[in-house]
Amino acid sequence: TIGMIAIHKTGHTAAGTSTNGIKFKIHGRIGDSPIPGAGAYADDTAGAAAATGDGDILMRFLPSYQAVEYMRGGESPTTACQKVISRIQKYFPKFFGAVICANVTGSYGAACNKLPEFTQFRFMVYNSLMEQPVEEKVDCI
Amino acid sequence: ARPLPLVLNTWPFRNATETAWKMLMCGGSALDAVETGCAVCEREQCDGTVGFGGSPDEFGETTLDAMIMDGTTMNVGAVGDLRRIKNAIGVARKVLEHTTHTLLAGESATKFAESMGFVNEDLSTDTSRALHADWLARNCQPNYWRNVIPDASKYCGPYKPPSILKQDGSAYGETGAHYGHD
Repeated sequence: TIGMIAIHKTGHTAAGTSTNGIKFKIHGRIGDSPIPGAGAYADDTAGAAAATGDGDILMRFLPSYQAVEYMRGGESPTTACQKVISRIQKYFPKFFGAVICANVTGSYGAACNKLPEFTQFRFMVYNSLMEQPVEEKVDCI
Repeated sequence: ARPLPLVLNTWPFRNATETAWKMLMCGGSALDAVETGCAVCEREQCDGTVGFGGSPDEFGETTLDAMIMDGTTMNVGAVGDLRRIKNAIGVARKVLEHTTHTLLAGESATKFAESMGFVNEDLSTDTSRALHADWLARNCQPNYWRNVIPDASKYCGPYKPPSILKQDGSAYGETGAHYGHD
């Protein structure tokens, strides 16, 4: 799954996802990616977020909507992403998932749920301070 | 310097980031950037979890999910369980631009896509067919069934609910950390 956020220099935001889902799913199964507020969410007045991982779990918690609402409340993108991961962790400590977040000033962050085989999450960022796309990584919580 | 504009995406899908950025640099909107960036991954089949030829379902078919959201108008276009159309986020953009709906699904979404000019084509490849054949050979393990007969942890379907449903543990089968994910 790719989840993407774009913020125009005018402050207009957009977010989106595209995926082929999970292997060997039951015919007809739809995951979190195409669900607004789950796979991705954008609001010019607060920011944008996108998620990837166990779609059958993620979609129940609307992670990208929740992250944007945390940023609306003043949390930094990193804290907003971390709080969303923590919410899901309480119910499903072994879920596989990661969230990327950006607020309307262009600050950004990410968070992921730590598993034995998943301790870091890699994502791409490109802004006006960079000459080219930069790969960053966060330690999972 | 204000760091805007900004492109951010999950996983190290560099080409998608680059393409989205270039769209912003040559006058495209944030929506255009997201659509063109994600479409790169659909074409390049990024790590096998985006686009055609990946994640075959139990019948061996690859189906696609995508959405796009405009943070200015709060308008959304999305497709779920999209069959036989490669450019899923392109169809989602058409749902946003040309309907007042939010989400179209399945075979009907395919019909909508064809009406918008998208090509109806097989999304399977040798890779996805081999994945599916290997899964069948391993008694369809793992799968996403529970509380059924025959025992889904041992056998392929078709499955039926047992006469008396016995509740098992969690509502979420532990399919392993890296196994089932979008």
